[in-house]
Amino acid sequence: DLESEFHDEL
Amino acid sequence: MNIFRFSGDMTHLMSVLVLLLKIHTIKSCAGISLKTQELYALVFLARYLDIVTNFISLYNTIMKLIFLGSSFMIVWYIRRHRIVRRSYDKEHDTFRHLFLVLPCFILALLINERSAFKEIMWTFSLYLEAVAILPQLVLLQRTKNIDNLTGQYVFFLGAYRALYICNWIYRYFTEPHYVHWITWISGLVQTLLYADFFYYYFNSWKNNVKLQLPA
Repeated sequence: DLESEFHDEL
Repeated sequence: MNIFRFSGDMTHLMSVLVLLLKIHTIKSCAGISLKTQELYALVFLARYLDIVTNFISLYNTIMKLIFLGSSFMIVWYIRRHRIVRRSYDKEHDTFRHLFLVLPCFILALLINERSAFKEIMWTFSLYLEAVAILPQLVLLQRTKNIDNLTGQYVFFLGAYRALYICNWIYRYFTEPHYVHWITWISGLVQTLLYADFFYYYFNSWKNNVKLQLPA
């Protein structure tokens, strides 16, 4: 989903 | 995860290790901006609010813990450590936090992908990270003799940013719907701030002379 894609970088 | 992203994370990790190595072994924080370090601690605090609720991978969680822990540890060293704090260059490290924090926060309220609390904090952390190096760069400019470890610290930080841009370009072409304007523009601004430093860093390295930034 959008959230995990958006937050997968540090 | 692609090679650019991984190398970026590793140079970021290297920058933190170089800084901790300097502080821990030489017991000195000369040339290091406490303001920048406090801003980074705030950046990680705001960005990793999802650390317990949003599990991505073990790698991700461990790296987040390292960046959070190390940033607070560095701030603690400079503020509280009996010996280290004596070498802190208070007179030259005069940048005001609020001049950076407040505009970034307002900008995050106005421009974000979704107006949920965690999203706003995440966006705020991106904007703040972009400019958090400024107090450090100002301090470097005011410091006559930049020691090798401090120079390397800033170099690794800049390299991390440059590699992240390569990572975004790679992901844009390999992943469907991978468009993140806010992340990219703030990341680009952040990387450009290092351009001047890189120029003098490579010159000093090429000519084998001590690094010094023009005032």
